[in-house]
Amino acid sequence: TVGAVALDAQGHLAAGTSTGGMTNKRYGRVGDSPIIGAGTWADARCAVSGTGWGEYYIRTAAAHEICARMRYLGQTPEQAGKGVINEAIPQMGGDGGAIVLSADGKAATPFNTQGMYRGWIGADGVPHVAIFASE
Amino acid sequence: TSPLLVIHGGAGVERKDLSPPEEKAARAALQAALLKGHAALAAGRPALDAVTAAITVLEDDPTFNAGKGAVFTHDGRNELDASLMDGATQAAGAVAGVQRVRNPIQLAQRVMQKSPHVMMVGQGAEAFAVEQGIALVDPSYFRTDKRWQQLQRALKEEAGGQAHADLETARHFG
Repeated sequence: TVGAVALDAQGHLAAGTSTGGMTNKRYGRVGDSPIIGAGTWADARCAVSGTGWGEYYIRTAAAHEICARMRYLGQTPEQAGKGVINEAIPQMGGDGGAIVLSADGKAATPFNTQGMYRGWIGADGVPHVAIFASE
Repeated sequence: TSPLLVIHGGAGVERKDLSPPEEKAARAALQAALLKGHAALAAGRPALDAVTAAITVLEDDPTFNAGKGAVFTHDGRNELDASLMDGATQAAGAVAGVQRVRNPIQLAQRVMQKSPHVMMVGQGAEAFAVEQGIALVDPSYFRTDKRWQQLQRALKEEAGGQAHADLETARHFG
């Protein structure tokens, strides 16, 4: 699964996710990636793309839940991302990660596995890339 | 506002599964996706275009489980899903279960911008792609030996009732 969240010069946000699903899946099983609110969400304040055990991202409406916590509780991307990705989903038995971006340019990349391919680039045009939790 | 782009290439990465050349290739692909998306933002294009541009690079790179290099289903097929959403208008587009669309994220953007719907699946989504002038590719385009071997391992583990050897062939991880 791959994803991106972006904030443009007009202060607008967008989010996207794309996946090949899971190895050995059957019966036309669909995960969270194509489901708006579960694997992908963007509104005027917040944008999220998720990657993980899809069934748990669907059941928690993970992408929307992160943005709802930011909207209604005034949480930062870090706080809301941690609450959903590192607490709510593992408590149900799932795992994975997400990328979160707010309209005021704050970002978070929570995950609860050994590593997550991730990167970010700002107005300076310098790309930053990381893979393992220690980076 | 100062433009900003954040990307991911999937969680569940384990050090033991990544050879130094694979790690180098992954970092290079992530960097290429960032530069592509940033170029759109620097040109004053909307966040939506930056998202689609960055994800297209990652779909085209065989390292990641999306587009080329996608994992295989039990039947040995690649079934691809994608979605995107525009925060300014809350317009959204999504496709699921497509097997012959090279860049599902671009088709999801067409669903959003050229149809009254949000989500299309399977052959219907592919028929819409053809109507939109998106060329379909042969399913073999997506195949990589690494993913094919992962499927064989998963099938063997399943047949033997074993636990999955690694996260990527585990029942739930794509």
